[in-house]
Amino acid sequence: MIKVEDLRKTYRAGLVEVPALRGVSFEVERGEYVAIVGPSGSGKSTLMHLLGCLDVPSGGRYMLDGVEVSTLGEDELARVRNRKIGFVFQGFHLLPRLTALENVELPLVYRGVDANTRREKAVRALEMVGLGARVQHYPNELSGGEQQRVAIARAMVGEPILLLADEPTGNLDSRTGAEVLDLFQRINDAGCTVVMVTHDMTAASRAKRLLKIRDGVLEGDERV
Amino acid sequence: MIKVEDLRKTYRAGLVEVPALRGVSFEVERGEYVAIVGPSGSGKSTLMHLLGCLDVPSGGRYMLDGVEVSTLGEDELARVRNRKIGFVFQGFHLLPRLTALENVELPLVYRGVDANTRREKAVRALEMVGLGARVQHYPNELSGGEQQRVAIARAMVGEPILLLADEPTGNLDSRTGAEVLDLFQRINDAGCTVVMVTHDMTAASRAKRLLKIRDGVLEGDERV
Ligand SMILES: Nc1ncnc2c1ncn2[C@@H]1O[C@H](COP(=O)(O)OP(=O)(O)OP(=O)(O)O)[C@@H](O)[C@H]1O
Ligand SMILES: Nc1ncnc2c1ncn2[C@@H]1O[C@H](COP(=O)(O)OP(=O)(O)OP(=O)(O)O)[C@@H](O)[C@H]1O
Ligand SMILES: [Mg+2]
Ligand SMILES: [Mg+2]
Repeated sequence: MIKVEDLRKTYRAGLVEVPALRGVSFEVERGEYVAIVGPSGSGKSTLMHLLGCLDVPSGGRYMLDGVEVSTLGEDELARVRNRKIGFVFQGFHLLPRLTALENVELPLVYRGVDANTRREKAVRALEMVGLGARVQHYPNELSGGEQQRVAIARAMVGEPILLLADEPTGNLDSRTGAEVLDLFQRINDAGCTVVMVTHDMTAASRAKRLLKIRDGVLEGDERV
Repeated sequence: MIKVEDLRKTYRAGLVEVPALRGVSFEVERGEYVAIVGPSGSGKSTLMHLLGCLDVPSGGRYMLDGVEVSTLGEDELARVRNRKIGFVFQGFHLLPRLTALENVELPLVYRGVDANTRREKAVRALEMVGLGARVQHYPNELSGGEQQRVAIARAMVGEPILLLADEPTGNLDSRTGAEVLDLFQRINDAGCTVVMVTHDMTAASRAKRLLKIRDGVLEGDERV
């Protein structure tokens, strides 16, 4: 499903170059549940953005479902992101002028799903993360952990085949976090490939494989 | 230092009322190190905003250093916030058009500190959280954990007497998180009162007292 070869990403901040990813190679089969761990600043979110087709690498190759992602045009990339991938951002990135419900409906709006069906699916996704009573709240009327859960609901509402979750439990107490991890387990059992960046070892232990990143390179790849 | 009596806060979201804090009472002596724990949505950040004079309660009283906070005018509140309190927000709230260095200098700008002194202090604060090499980066050029650490540096640069930290290690790996907790311990030893909301039990165990919040009320207060 995912094949990454010598993947590289260098940022420029002013005149300085930051080599965030310096040649990472690995494969992920369909249906796997992978955790990515490593120190702050080691390149994890950078890797996730490349896997989610949200950014382009500076070097190397990324094959998603057998297709070389760099050969895809803008429209096709947008289509892949919308139909195949669910992305939970480390910083949530909810739209501030939309309610929780409208934020979760958004991927289905882009897909052209009718208003009734998408409202129904969005409500169900929010109920699955325990936010049935918060659907009409705006992001600034939600706690940190509630915003995080809206981001999770939005990533799952379109039933993606690949869920990319960047620090999905960082703002959740252990019980709410466990509920989210149970949810990830359920969709993984249903066939969704899950790749999760986490600093939380409890969350990492729920995965079946651990990729360790340090300083932009892969320093460990273990089946657990 | 802190005395809270039957503190209440009710939000309005559209036509709905959300009683986020429903009568909380406790005292914190100077120099204490307190952790606040509880489920997502239980009222912790709401309480922190009241303690940080960033919001006004709907009921009850808050005395900071013997002064009833509701009797203070806007300018005085701003002065208290700037001179006495360091606040690490759950969502960081860095200014996007300022570099890490400029963000950390901001509390000293408001205080009228000269440019050389504040630059020196801001650089030192950033070095203390391991970001000496990132001072010229803008927030969107920083990893999640780096943004969190800039927010921590900014809260500490003015040498506050009260540090309020809302989920300060949520985006940090265990080692970087431990370094931040060591830093909090050092300023606590130096006399700063520390109140930290956390979902991380390792962080909570570094405090000497634990306040447990559930559904807007205090359900536990233990010395550890
Ligand atoms: N501006 C607001 N308007 C309406 N409701 C709000 C507002 N801000 C917060 N709330 C609600 O008040 C409750 C308490 O929020 P608070 O941010 O204090 O929770 P918390 O304990 O910090 O949660 P977390 O651990 O998820 O950060 C939540 O259920 C939230 O939905
Ligand atoms: N747009 C950018 N411009 C310049 N440097 C960047 C940019 N984005 C990220 N960086 C740098 O690249 C490095 C890797 O960032 P990345 O966000 O991938 O780290 P991370 O492993 O996700 O860290 P964390 O655990 O703190 O979230 C960091 O040192 C960061 O400062
Ligand atoms: Mg990251
Ligand atoms: Mg909170």
